[in-house]
Amino acid sequence: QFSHRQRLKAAVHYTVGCLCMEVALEKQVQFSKQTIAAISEVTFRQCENFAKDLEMFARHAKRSTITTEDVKLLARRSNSLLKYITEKNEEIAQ
Amino acid sequence: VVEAAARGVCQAQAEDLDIVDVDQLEKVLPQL
Amino acid sequence: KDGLLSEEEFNLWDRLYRLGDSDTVKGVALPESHFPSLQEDIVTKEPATGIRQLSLSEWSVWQDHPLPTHQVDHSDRCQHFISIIQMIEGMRHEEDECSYELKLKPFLHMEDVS
Repeated sequence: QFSHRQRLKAAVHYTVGCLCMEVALEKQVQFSKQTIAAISEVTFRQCENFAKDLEMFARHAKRSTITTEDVKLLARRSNSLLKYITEKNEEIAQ
Repeated sequence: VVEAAARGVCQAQAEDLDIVDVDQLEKVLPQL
Repeated sequence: KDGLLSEEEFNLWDRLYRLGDSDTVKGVALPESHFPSLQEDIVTKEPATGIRQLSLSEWSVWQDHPLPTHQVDHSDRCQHFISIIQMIEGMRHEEDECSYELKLKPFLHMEDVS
């Protein structure tokens, strides 16, 4: 279980590094390795929070499957983020 | 992730730096 | 009894707690938070005179460990924040190599990356 979790973390870390590199290129600013590590850790932990919330939302709706409606609920506190997620969802659906 | 990076960049630029280090990230963490 | 302040309570509040035009600080406001990555069209409003803009980072020096609680423990979000601050503290003086990266490298499988 530890190994599986570390594998996931490593994959997230790698992906975070790639995404930061994109921003770095676009903005002509560098990121230190430690910054990338910290952003990666924030992301991984936030995913755990999201997972817990999503499970609860689905359970509250008496479903055993998490749906996109549950994901939209996650974004409820920000209108702009909710709008973004909804549009992305529609793109994917199409 | 992109949001964290973007905020880090804004902070670095505000401090006239070419690099986002943990000091800059720390400053944007509360709002993030 | 109806959930609202009684006259006595209102007078107490008015006298001791209410902020108004006669006070130096007329009110408080949290800085607005926006998503730079969503490229919103944001017009940053200057806080009105007398409105004290609160800072989320003013006490950051105290936020590297959980402070005592009473009856209700710190939230997951709070503990998450503290952990990241502690992590940053640990990495602050690293120079070339990143210990986090070194620890995770053996677990990286490219087939896990989308």
